Formats: sequence, structure tokens, C-alpha cells
Amino acid sequence: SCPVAPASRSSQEVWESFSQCFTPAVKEVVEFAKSIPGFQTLSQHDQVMLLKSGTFQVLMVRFCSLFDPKERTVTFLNGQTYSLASLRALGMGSLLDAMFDFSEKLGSLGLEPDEMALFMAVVLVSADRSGIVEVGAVEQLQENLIRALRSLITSRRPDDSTLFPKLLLRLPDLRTLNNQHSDKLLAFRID
Amino acid sequence: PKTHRVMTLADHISHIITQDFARNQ
Repeated sequence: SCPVAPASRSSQEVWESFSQCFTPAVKEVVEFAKSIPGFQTLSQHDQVMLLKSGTFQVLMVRFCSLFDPKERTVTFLNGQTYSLASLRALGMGSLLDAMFDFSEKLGSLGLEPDEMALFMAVVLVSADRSGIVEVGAVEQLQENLIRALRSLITSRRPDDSTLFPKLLLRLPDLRTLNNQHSDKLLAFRID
Repeated sequence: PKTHRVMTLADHISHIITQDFARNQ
């Protein structure tokens, strides 16, 4: 629920409110991670490392529902809708373009909410391993979650063998989004 | 004058996660 700019506010103020949006969204990903069966059996260190490398990607999946690829608009939870052009003033044009493309591809798969949630769990445990200590434990958790996702999707669409592979193909897209855009700058006012 | 703290999205995310786990220790 992000109160991004009514026209009257400066782009700096827009930037601040946009930056503020991320804080609650990140906290929700942390809570989501703790609810993933098996996540809290990982070491605390590895939980933190996975969250640090995977949260941006999970957010990208979560934000997809805000994007309307046909209309090229973004509707925040408070109901405010913004065209891509108006949001370009935030200087996040390239990220927004990438988000529209990604949400179009993911949206076309027509996942149910529970399938999307399980996919987000897979996204998180598939994140970069560079800081992970017990790689085996993370790989085992990832394997379990992928198996659960596959059986959920194939049980609902027994005659569609393409959906699951298409879904897994979104993982590299998310990695690219992360590598290209997680260094975007946010600004916070300190009074 | 208003001062600003500027950080990358990745650093902001890391900061929140570190805070959360520190608080819940």
C-alpha cells in the first residue's frame, strides 16, 4: 500500500515514499520464509544469507500482481494506479520495463495463489549460495520444495506437461533481474 | 536542512533482515 506521488509532490518525496514501501514488504518476506516447512531447520546464518540473496527476487514475484502488462500500469495496494511513464520519473525505468516483461511471462502461466506461494518458496531457497555454509541442507530443502511444486501443478493439470518447466525457467529471469537491479538506489530522509 | 541516507535496494533489504534476526535472538 504505497502512497506514491500525487502530482503535487517533488520527485524526491516520491522517491522517499517509494523507498518506504520496501520496508514492510521485506519484513513480510522474512515472515513468509519462516513459515516455509524446513526453512527454520537451517542454521540461522544460512537463513539470513538466503534471505539476503533471495528477498529481492521474491519481491519481484510478489509485485507481479501489481503490474498490468497490457495497460502498462502499476496499481498499488492503496488503489492508486500509475502509468509506466509517470513512474519513469523515479529513475527506475529499466527495472519497471523488466518487471512488466517478467510479470507478463509469469502471469501467462495462470498460477493459483497456493502455487504462486510454493513457487516463491522455491525462489527463495534457489537463491545465490555464495554465503551458505551447509549447502547440502539448503539443496535438500530446495529439492523437497521443487518436488512439492511439481506434484501440486501436475496434479491440477495432468495433461499439461509444459507448465512446470516454463515455471522453472522463470528462476534465471529472476536471477538476472536481481543482478541488474538490486543495486538501485533508495533514499531515506533523516530529519 | 533535510539530510538523506541513500542506500542500494540490496543493502536496504540486508539491513532489515539483519535487524529482524537480531531482534528475535
